[in-house]
Amino acid sequence: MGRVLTIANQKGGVGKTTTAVSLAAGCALGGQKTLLVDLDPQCNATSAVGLAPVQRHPLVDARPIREAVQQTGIEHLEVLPGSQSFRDVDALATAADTESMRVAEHLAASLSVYDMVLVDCPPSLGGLTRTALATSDEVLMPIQCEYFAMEGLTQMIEVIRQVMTTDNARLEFGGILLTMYESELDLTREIDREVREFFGDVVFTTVVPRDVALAEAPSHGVPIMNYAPRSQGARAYIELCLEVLDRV
Amino acid sequence: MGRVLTIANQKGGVGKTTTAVSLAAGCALGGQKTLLVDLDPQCNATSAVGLAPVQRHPLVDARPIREAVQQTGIEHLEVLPGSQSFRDVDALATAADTESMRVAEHLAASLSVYDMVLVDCPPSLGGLTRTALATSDEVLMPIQCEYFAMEGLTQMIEVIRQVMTTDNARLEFGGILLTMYESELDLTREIDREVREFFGDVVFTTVVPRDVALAEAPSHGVPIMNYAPRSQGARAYIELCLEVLDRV
Ligand SMILES: Nc1ncnc2c1ncn2[C@@H]1O[C@H](COP(=O)(O)OP(=O)(O)OP(=O)(O)O)[C@@H](O)[C@H]1O
Ligand SMILES: Nc1ncnc2c1ncn2[C@@H]1O[C@H](COP(=O)(O)OP(=O)(O)OP(=O)(O)O)[C@@H](O)[C@H]1O
Ligand SMILES: [Mg+2]
Ligand SMILES: [Mg+2]
Repeated sequence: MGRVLTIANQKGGVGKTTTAVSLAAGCALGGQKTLLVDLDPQCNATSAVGLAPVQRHPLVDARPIREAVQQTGIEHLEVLPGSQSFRDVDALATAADTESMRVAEHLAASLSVYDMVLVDCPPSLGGLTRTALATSDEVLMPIQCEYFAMEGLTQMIEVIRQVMTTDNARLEFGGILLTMYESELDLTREIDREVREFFGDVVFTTVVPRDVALAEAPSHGVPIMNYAPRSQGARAYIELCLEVLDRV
Repeated sequence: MGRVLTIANQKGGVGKTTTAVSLAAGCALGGQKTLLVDLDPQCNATSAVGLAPVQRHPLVDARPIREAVQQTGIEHLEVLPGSQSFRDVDALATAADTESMRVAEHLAASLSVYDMVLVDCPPSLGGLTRTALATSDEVLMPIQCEYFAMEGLTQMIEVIRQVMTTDNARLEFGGILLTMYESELDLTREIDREVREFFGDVVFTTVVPRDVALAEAPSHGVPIMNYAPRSQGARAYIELCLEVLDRV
């Protein structure tokens, strides 16, 4: 059984989807049989690899996941597409813990054929994110080097600790990733220093620079490695991939 | 009775909080008696004006709003602070429409003493955002000039139309605001052209440039006009304020 990594942060726009898609593509490039799971009703991860959202998500109508998984045209990379009907799943998952566990078990049952599973979450601490955390081995938190990003981290960590004690004892901190990094800005360097002082080795050595190629790739429906393989963004995510695979 | 403007977009990190706080500060500067309402459990708007989140939000325990409103030290600007207990409110508001309407009525009853009310929302289309839309006269949608931002807009507009027909017939589109605008990037100019072709006059003429001063201001607990009054960010939000006040 491979590793299940959830990419989560309730703060919006910090690079969750970009990280989930880029890491999935990087792992596939390295020969790992990889599944990208889109749990966000915005379905950004689904469209970033050129697929369309589905009407009803397999997690809502409990269809076998194997039936719903789609090919991406990239070797070793499959996707469980998102659905805009997540409004049901989110309402479902906040309604009762039993529901969220049912969904988590249903997801877990189909993941054993993959070496690496990456789960993209919406910007919230609601039911969808908790379901993903309940199914995962690790949680990776992208943050921007900005003031609001720091504030949200403590709330996020509290929820993760709750899930570790109530739903999933094997969940670990997979790491904190600094994204949209602009080394020439004082603010970036200041937050970088604060985060590393506070969280130490949990913070990845690799940082992802701000690179417009990362914002352009989704409109072409391919990951950064395919859209601009020599860009700074692609190189940073390959480096991150090696660091994640090293941290087993 | 003044105008109630909700700042909403389910896409995360597009500048909702920065716009709500900066517009509120701009209107107060212009002599309008202004209230900033923080409906996001992250409570970023609350900390951006130097206040702390409250334990229980007045909308959850139905205390009179007048008691919970706080001064900011900026003339004509008051704040209804956010609360991290919004997880109850969001679960509440998704549970039953009647609850969301009760909250909307409770909020509406106390707003008549203000000329301008600005409501900041979380990055979701859940109960909190719907409650804000049910209470408002207009909805202002900040978007970044990036691919994912465009995709989310159509989902957002569908929800707004639903609220217009079921909860609040007086709700109107207040405008679409282009934020973190970088005129030297092809991607920015391309999305700008697409949005204006598709939405026409709904899109504000004013755009807000990417300006690090806007990201620094929250760590000082003051709006941009107080932190860096001559910055490009401050000037753009003053201009936007004039455009919003002109659009009555
Ligand atoms: N390193 C980067 N450099 C430049 N642009 C980036 C970078 N990472 C992400 N982006 C762009 O910034 C925007 C936000 O990123 P993304 O959508 O991945 O964040 P998110 O956390 O998934 O957002 P949400 O909270 O809405 O789910 C997107 O338009 C994306 O293309
Ligand atoms: N025009 C701008 N130039 C530079 N930085 C900006 C600009 N507008 C906002 N920011 C910064 O970008 C980040 C995201 O903005 P903000 O938090 O206002 O977005 P949001 O839509 O409220 O996010 P969320 O979806 O999490 O509520 C913040 O760190 C903010 O300081
Ligand atoms: Mg995302
Ligand atoms: Mg916000």
